Amino acid sequence: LFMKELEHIVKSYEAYRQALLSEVEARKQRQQWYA
Amino acid sequence: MDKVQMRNHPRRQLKKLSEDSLTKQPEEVFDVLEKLGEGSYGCVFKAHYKETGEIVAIKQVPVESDLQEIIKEISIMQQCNSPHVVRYYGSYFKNSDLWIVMEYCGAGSVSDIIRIRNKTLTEDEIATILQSTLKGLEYLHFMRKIHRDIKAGNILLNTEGQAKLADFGVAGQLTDTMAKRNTVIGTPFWMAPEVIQEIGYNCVADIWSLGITAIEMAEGKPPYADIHPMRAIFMIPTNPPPTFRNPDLWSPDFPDFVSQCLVKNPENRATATQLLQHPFIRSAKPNSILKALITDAMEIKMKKLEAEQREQDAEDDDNSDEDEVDQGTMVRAGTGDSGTVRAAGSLASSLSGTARTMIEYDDTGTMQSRLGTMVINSDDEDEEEAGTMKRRDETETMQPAKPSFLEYFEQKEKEANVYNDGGGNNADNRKLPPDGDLEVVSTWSAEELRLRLASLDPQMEQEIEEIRQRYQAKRQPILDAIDAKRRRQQNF
Repeated sequence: LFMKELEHIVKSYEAYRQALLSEVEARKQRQQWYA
Repeated sequence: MDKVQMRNHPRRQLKKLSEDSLTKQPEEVFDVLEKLGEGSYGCVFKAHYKETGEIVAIKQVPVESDLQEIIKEISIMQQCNSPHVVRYYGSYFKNSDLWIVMEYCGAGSVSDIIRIRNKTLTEDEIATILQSTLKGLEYLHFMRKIHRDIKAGNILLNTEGQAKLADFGVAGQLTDTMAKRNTVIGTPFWMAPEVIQEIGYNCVADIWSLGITAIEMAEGKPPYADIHPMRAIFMIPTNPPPTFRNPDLWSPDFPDFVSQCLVKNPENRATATQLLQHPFIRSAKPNSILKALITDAMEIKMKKLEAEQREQDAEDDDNSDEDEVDQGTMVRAGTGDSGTVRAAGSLASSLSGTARTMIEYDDTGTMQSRLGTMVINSDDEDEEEAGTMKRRDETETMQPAKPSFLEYFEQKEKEANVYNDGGGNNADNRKLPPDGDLEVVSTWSAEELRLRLASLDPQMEQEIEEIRQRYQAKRQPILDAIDAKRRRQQNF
C-alpha cells in the first residue's frame, strides 16, 4: 500500500513536471517565433 | 553447477581474538589509532591489536541502535570464512557502545579510492576488482546469503589489492523454506528491478547491483545518479537496463559482461559462478596491478592529511598569537579543548578502511554521496506474517541515526523553505493543481512557472514524508505488539 501511494505521488508529480516543462518550452518557442 | 572452491589465504592471518583478550577491557587489548570513517551506524577506527601487533578495524556502534541489525551483521560475518569477505574477530561492550573488531583493509573502499584520486578506474583495474568481488559473491551465494547492498562503497581493498565484501548490515539468509525474499532493501541506484517491484528475489539481485557497480567504477557514478533517488526507483523497473554512456570507450567484453549482469528478468541473469567464466573476468590481471592505484590513493590521502595538519598547526599558531596579544599571559588552550570540529572532520574524510563508506559532504559530490541504504520491510518473519511493511527510520525506537538519503530529503526541504521564505512564495505554491487539472499551468506567469518548477522536488519529498509518517503511525502498534510477543517468548 505504501509503495502504491508512493508510486501515485511520484507519477502525479511527474505529470505535473512534464506539464510545467512543456509550458515553459512552448513559451520559449513562441518568444523565439515572435523574435 | 561448478563446486565453489574454499580459497585459503596464503599468509598467516588473525582468525579471532584470544580468550584472554575477550575477557579484558577493549582499551587494554587495542590501541585505537585513527578514525577511518563515519556513517549513520557510528564510527570506524583503525586499531593496533597489542597481543599480536596486527592492525584491525573497530566499528563502534551505540548500543541503543538497532541491535537486531547489528547482531545479524555479526552473525553473517562470523559464518563466513573467505578471503573475499571481511573477517570478524570479536566484539566488546564498552559503556554505551558495542565495539565490533574486524579485518582491516588498508586501501579503503573502491568508492573512496575513486573519490580521493578524482579518477575513474581503468578496464584492467575493474576486471581485477570484479574478479575478487565475484569470488566473494560466489562464496556468499553458495552459503545462501544475499548481500543486498553491493556497491563500490562496500567493496574494500587491502594493500595487496585483494577486494573484499564488507557491510553486512542489510544482508539476508535464504533458508530452505524460503526460496525468495520480499523485503525492499538496498541503496536506490544499485537496487535490482525485482527488489523494487517486491515480486520476490534471490541471490542474483546482487549480480544486478554488481553490474551497476561496474558502471560506477568505469564512469564514477551509477546510472541515474543525477536524478532524484525516488524517481530512479520508479525508472529502474520501467526502463530498459542501463548501459555505458559511451560504449565505444570500452573493449567489447566489458559491456558484454555488464549486459549479462543487468538482465531485468532475474531468471535469465547470470550467476556469480557463471560470470567468473566470462572472458572479461577470465582475462583479468593479477591483484598486483592494483598496487599503483592503491599507492597513489594512499599518497594523496597522506598528503591531504599532512596539508590539513599544517593548516591546523598554522591556525593554532595564529590563535596563540591572538591570545598572547589579547590576553597577555593567558595559557593557550590546546586543540583538544578548543572543541573545533575541523580536525575531526578532516580525519573523517580520510580513507575508509572498513565496513562502510565514509559520509563526505562537499560541493562536488552528487546526491549519491548522501544516499544511505534503504530498508523497507523487515526480514523478520513475524512481521512478514503480520503483513506489515516496514520502513526503518529515525522515528522508530532503537534507531539512533536516520539513513542519509532521508537527510538528503530533509536538506532539500529546508532549502525549499528558505527559498519559499525569501521569495515570498505562499502556501498555495506547495500544492499540485486540484484534480490533476494541468491546463491551469498555461494561465500562470513565467515567474510563477519558474517558482513552481523550483519547488517541485521539495513538495514531492514533503508529501512522501507525510505518507511515510502516516504508515509509520499505523505500523507502530503492530510492531510493538510483535515486540512484546517476542519478548514474552524469549522470557519463556
